[in-house]
Amino acid sequence: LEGMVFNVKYLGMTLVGQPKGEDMASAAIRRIVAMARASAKKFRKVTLTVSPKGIIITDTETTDLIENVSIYRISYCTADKTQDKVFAYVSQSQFNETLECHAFLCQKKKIAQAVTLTVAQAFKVALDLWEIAQ
Amino acid sequence: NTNTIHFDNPVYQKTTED
Repeated sequence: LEGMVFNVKYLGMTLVGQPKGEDMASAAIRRIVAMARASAKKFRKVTLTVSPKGIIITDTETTDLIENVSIYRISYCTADKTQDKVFAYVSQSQFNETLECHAFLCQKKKIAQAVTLTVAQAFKVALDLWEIAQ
Repeated sequence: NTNTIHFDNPVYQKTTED
């Protein structure tokens, strides 16, 4: 409920056509990783705080807020088998109706899985809270 | 060997006003 904190690196984002699906996410992660590799920039270190309210992304070094993604805007999360240190989620843009896939590089495969399972648990708690609120 | 793990969000696009 208080939020779990993970230190990762931001790989980037791409637009996607569907809110969920393994093939969609896998292709999106491939595109993001290819773009990230092609760019000479160092990946930004970010801190993810995962709670039933959503995911708060801050810059690890400056602590500046990058984005506060409401749980109601997140449709999907995954740790892909081919890019196994990558955690990704799909969310509706805060500005319009478009769907975005955001990907993050974790230090280990286990961390990518832990972030994904934590977000999944946040989904479940958010559903419980939503049902209580009805 | 690992499989992809992935989860759909059951509260996606729900709001507390529903």
